[in-house]
Amino acid sequence: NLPEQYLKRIPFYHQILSELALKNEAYVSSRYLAGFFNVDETQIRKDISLTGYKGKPKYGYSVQGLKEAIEAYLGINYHNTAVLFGAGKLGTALIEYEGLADYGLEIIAVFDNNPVKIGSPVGHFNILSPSALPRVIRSFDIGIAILTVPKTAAQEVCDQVTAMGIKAIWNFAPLQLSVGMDVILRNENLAAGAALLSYYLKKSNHR
Amino acid sequence: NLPEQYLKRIPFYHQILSELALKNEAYVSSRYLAGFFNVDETQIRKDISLTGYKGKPKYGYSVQGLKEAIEAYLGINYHNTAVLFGAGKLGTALIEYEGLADYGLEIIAVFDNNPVKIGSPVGHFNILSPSALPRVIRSFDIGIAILTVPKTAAQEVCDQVTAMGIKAIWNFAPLQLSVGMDVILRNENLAAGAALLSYYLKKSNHR
Ligand SMILES: NC(=O)c1ccc[n+]([C@@H]2O[C@H](COP(=O)([O-])OP(=O)(O)OC[C@H]3O[C@@H](n4cnc5c(N)ncnc54)[C@H](O)[C@@H]3O)[C@@H](O)[C@H]2O)c1
Ligand SMILES: NC(=O)c1ccc[n+]([C@@H]2O[C@H](COP(=O)([O-])OP(=O)(O)OC[C@H]3O[C@@H](n4cnc5c(N)ncnc54)[C@H](O)[C@@H]3O)[C@@H](O)[C@H]2O)c1
Repeated sequence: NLPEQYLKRIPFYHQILSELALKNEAYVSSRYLAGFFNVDETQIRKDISLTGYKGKPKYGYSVQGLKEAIEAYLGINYHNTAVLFGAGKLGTALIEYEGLADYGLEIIAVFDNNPVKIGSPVGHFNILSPSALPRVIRSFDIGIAILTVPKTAAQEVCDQVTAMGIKAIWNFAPLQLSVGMDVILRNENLAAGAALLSYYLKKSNHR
Repeated sequence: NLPEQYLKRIPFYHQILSELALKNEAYVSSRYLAGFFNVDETQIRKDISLTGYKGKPKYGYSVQGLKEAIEAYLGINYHNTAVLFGAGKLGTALIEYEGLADYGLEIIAVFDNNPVKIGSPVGHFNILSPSALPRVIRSFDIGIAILTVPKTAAQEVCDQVTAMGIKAIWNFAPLQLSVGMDVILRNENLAAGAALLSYYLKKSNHR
């Protein structure tokens, strides 16, 4: 399997390529890309080679060509449909974030078990009760469930959605969910970013 | 330097230990911890050994002892003060997230350049104008600036805060910021999580 460090970089390459495409730049060099990251040119070329896309000697990589190769490689030109559970602070921020669609993730329904919230609008959705999930799953092919529910509810919701056949979970609750072997699980621990910053600050004796 | 993959795991160990401490569990084994992660016991023991903490043969690791060793190792028992720029959807969710304090990050002031927002409350803060930053910096030792501003404003805000002597940036805007050699930068690309899920879904042919 590909190391996550590599996969983490690819979306950033894609971002830079999108910006260059908007400026009608035709080509980009690995040196230009290396200038953005703390990696050297050979690492950039190695990363790109995994997508199978080749540059043109003396010119570099075609901006449009490489962008499309990355999209195909990451599978972001397939449209993954997602449902989101937990229309709270973080869930609402994610629902209204246009950036997710750029990476092939389209939220098509939002669920929350708070009776006060059910039926009220968030973004361009009306919040649904979790009991409506079977109806939504019958009408759409749902690839991913995004969990922005409290820690105490996360495992229960995870079991609910995987029992309905959803095969990928993007979990924001700060705990390790247990899922079957056939389910793809990605834990996002936003607080880990804070811990890493604390660690590096401590190490560099900025204290 | 430590591989990020290792550092990413440590906050999760800390979470599990916090839960065990609440349940008054005295000891925990590396086998128990391995059950939560997709890593084997030797990897758990290797990760823990980096903090210098030792287990007790036959018993395992003292829950309290290991928790404190991780806190000291990550530096999360030092209190890092942070300022946040961009009191929008994501910024507001982060301001109200108690989990950040668990990892040693305390937001002490919130800035936004939208005149409508300046002076209004968010969480237990009143939103300040960026022009108030010098006053805040004179009264507090600010370790970290959290950037939840739009992509177009991020580099300018980054330059503003590093010029004032702030040494660490936690950037949520989807672009690569350029900072001096003495500044610690962590980019959080939430959309990368979506891209990785798309990639793994495509690979496992769930389509
Ligand atoms: N706010 C942040 O910045 C942030 C950052 C990192 C992680 N997190 C984590 O993300 C999760 C959400 O955080 P938040 O700040 O948005 O919390 P929140 O309390 O604002 O929102 C949680 C929502 O989940 C709903 N909910 C609870 N149980 C449910 C269930 N069984 N089914 C459907 N909906 C349910 C609640 O009604 C509420 O609307 C938490 O686990 C938190 O630890 C939040
Ligand atoms: N919403 C999400 O879930 C999400 C997810 C991933 C990344 N992001 C990124 O995080 C950033 C914030 O996203 P959002 O959805 O909260 O946007 P938003 O528009 O809701 O909030 C941005 C805030 O920044 C303020 N601002 C603009 N320029 C500023 C400046 N120079 N100084 C101080 N404040 C300034 C605006 O007034 C606004 O309040 C964006 O870069 C976005 O791409 C957001």
